[in-house]
Amino acid sequence: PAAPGPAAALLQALGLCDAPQGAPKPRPVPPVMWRLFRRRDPQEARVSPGRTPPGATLRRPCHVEELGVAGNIVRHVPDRGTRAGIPESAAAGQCSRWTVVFDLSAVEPTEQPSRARLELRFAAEEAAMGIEGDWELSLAQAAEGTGVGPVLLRQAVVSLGTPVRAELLGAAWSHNTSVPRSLHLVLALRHRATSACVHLAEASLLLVTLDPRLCHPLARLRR
Amino acid sequence: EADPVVGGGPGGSCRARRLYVSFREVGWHRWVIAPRGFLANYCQGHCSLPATLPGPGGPPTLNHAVLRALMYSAAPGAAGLPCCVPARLSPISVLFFDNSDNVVLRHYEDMVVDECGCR
Repeated sequence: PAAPGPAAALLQALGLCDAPQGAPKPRPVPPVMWRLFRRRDPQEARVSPGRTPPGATLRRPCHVEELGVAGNIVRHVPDRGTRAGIPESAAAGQCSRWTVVFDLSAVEPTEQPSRARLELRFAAEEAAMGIEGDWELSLAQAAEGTGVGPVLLRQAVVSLGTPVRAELLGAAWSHNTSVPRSLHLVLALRHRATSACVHLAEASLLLVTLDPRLCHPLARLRR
Repeated sequence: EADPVVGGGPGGSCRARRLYVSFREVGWHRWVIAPRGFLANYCQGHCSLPATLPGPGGPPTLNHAVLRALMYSAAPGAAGLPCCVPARLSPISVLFFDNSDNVVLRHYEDMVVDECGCR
């Protein structure tokens, strides 16, 4: 049911069409989101509640300084796929390929994407542990069934110890188009010199968008 | 939660009053991760002279507001007093789970009244 009365008005003022129904599945808040929130929320950093310290430098509205792009909405979208390897690649003695799925239906058409950072965490088998450099990540659009579309992105990976990041904006969809409702990608990670394999432990997407309806030009500073 | 205005009525000259918006009160505490609420504050108070005149460190005053206050003191029936409204506002950020279980950080401009002014 629609939220009654003032709650509905406040939701609308916050640019949300409805309140999430029921309690969300408990899941830890990704550290990157905590960091962005703490840096971004002036009330968190304020010295006394309710007052912006005089002379405080104004943050540019609608800009995510930490990520260096325009934006006023940051979403951490978990992978909805099964991350199971694609069987035929394993059967051929190659390393697994994985399908990852991101549900982006919550993004409204008016929102302009400014950053789409794929983050992958790999867990290496014993044999691959410690093999540094010379990995290559390839990303392709998933096609119907278990088909694989054209390769969208190839990227060298130096280390598996830290999350592997790849920028999808401009690769998985072009800069000036709106965000697709969902994103199905096929990933593969190969080592150029050996036949070592790894498996994908976690995949997520950090999506930054700008909703111009919630942006106001920077208030004229006091002359 | 709001500060009670002493003695009823607008209570003194135009200034920001404390108003805390609690997400629990609105029933959003299950899906809003942080903050629990925020100090939105509100403006209330008289805009008659001398409150309408610029004070040290206060927000810039519109000449028109001073003109109205002068007119009001000369002929109260002609036009009302200027209004006590937000003159400087700050943003807030809200971290929450959306319907698709994404963790979302949204930034909202002009959500907290820092200063009030007569307009």
